[in-house]
Amino acid sequence: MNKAPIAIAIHGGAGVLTPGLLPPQDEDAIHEALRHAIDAGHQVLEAGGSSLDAVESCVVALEECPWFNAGKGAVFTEDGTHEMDAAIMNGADRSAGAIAGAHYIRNPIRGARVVLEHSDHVMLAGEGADRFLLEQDQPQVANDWFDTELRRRQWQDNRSGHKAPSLEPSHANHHGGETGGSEKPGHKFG
Amino acid sequence: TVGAVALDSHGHVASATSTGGITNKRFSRVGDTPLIGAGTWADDRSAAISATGHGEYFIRAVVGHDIAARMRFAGRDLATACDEVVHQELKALGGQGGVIAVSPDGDTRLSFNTPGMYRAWRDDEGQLHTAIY
Repeated sequence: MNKAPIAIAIHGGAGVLTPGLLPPQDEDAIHEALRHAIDAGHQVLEAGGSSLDAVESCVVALEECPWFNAGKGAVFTEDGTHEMDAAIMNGADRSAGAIAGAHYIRNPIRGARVVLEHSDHVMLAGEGADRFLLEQDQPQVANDWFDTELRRRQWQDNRSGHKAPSLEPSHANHHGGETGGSEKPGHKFG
Repeated sequence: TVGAVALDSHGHVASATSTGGITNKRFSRVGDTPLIGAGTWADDRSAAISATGHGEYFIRAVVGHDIAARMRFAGRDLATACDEVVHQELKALGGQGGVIAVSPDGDTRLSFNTPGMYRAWRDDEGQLHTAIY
């Protein structure tokens, strides 16, 4: 008897990622991080778990990895802080939860899941989202816990107007000269 | 931005997306990630989709829901629907980035109009793959 099909895919951002820009050891580290993240969700599915639990497991693993622009390793705002957005949706009943501009929840995707399961709403934003997630006893961290040296350097480069090639998620040229061209080597969207 | 889509053994799909946004963002800018239908969408009648890219364009193209609607109402398969939206609708607006998607029948599609996307997927034989470019 054939097993019911399962399927899974993940992403960690897209952009003008140029072969050779990253040192080989960094590429290896990113491949390993992707493997670790998809394994987390795949194990859930292989054990008969739900797709909702599987996608949450994958995204938590990616949020915990400083290589990606989510959770630990999130980019800086102009003010030097971090604002996190996340959403999760269940295809079985189209229930959904999302947060925008959250500051303190360690794993934003878990915050989105809490909105899905424990609120009457689909999206909570800013200080209200922070307050709701605190009331829901979600693990909190100081906002600077999300800092990494790579992101701080990119933030500083952007503030000083120097646009050195990097793997940063950055402004694209939507606002004309505000942010520099999006086709430069290494440009990556958040 | 990071994201995941999955189909479980009960036939249900789900999608999740998370991001720190764009570097040096101001004015409490919010992109497509938390907007249901734009950066994140899941519906057992069509597909689960998670997007990454220039959020303002993904919002205007309502990327996730557009892919699902093409499947549900126009009979497109997953690959065709994803490619039409990413390489035609989105590209016509000037939007760059990509999507990952799975359908309830087990199809998987990774579609992007940029030179690279960090990604991983499980193929038809159960093997897990990772790629950058």
